Amino acid sequence: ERGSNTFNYGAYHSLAAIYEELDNIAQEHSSIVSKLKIGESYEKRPLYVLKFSTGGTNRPAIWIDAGIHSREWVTQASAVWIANKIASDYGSDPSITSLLKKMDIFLLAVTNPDGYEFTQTKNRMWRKTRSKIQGSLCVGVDPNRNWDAGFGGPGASNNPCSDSYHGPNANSEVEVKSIVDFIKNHGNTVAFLTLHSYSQLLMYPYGYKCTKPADYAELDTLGRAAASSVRSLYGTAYKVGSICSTIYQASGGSIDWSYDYGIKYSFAFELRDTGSYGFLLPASQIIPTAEETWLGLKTIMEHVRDNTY
Amino acid sequence: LETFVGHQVLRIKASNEEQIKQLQLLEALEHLQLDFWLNPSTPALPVDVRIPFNSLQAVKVFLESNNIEYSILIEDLQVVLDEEKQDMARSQQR
Repeated sequence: ERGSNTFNYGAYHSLAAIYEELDNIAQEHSSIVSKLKIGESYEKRPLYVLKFSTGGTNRPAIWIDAGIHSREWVTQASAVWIANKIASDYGSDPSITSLLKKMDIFLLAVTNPDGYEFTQTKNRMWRKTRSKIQGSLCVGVDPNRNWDAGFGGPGASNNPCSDSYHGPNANSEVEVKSIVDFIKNHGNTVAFLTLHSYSQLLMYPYGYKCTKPADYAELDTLGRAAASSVRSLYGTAYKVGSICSTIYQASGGSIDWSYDYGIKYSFAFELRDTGSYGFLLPASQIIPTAEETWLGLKTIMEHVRDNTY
Repeated sequence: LETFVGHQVLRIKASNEEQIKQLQLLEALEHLQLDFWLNPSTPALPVDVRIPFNSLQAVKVFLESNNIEYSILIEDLQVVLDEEKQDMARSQQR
């Protein structure tokens, strides 16, 4: 018998096992969960999004993605746990129940499946896509430098062998373009949340420039509230700020694109760093990481629910 | 399969902007094949870098001669990766 109650959320899994679990979650909660294929990766692997919806047409939506940098395994693992949490809590958790009465949630657990498969089979340190660049010795583009937001600017490399190579042009990576097209076609996404690891940062735009976003005050206040929700569980302390002020100028990032596209609530989470493993968190850290991250996401989603625009 | 025997991950604490700049110079030296897990940004945040065995000596000499403080986050990367693989295998069996 296969089902979510046999899936070990406290372990790292192959891409096939993750995709099977997404199917299980959709089947076991079919009244609110459906699985969409929003495109295919460079190596033709499906990009599966779980849609959490109680009906309605074109409701405001919250986008959550994980694993755009393939080696950051705790983000994909946390996303699977979060998917099951949303599905299981609907109907019993008043906050999620009321949110899904008004809005939809789209969750892309493995944003870079080619890279993830490569980390599982060939090179655990791989971070980029696996696209082959015409005439180049090196493979792959940093998918978080490939968005149409200050593309090719500071903080991204034009060297195809660099881990922060921005690619030949914005949206050159089909994994990025599939998300852009999906959100543009949907037309009513009001929040864009992306999970990375590591270093315990909760960031909002901008990265490609160091000026404050128009909604700086609200995003900063909301970010701090979300960070304190994260901290409330196990004491994991996050820094909050814009990408540029918190780390450095980095062009072509996803939340800069989503914010400039009009999605006000755009945040990037850099999940926990135990100070011993970098992004190689032991599997024993998956569930506590997912639990605390969920509290931060929930704080943001509740604010979005109560402040539609 | 790419292996990482002898690779170390150092956690570097820059104490000022000058040292951040020096680390950014290091980042540009492609022949060292450094993999920055946390890029040099501000003295408030650590810099984590994976260093292949062949570059270890040179990088440590550079850091020490510039009084840049560092500690070893991961002594031998392959050991951690082997543990991760065993962990996955155990969970699959279970």
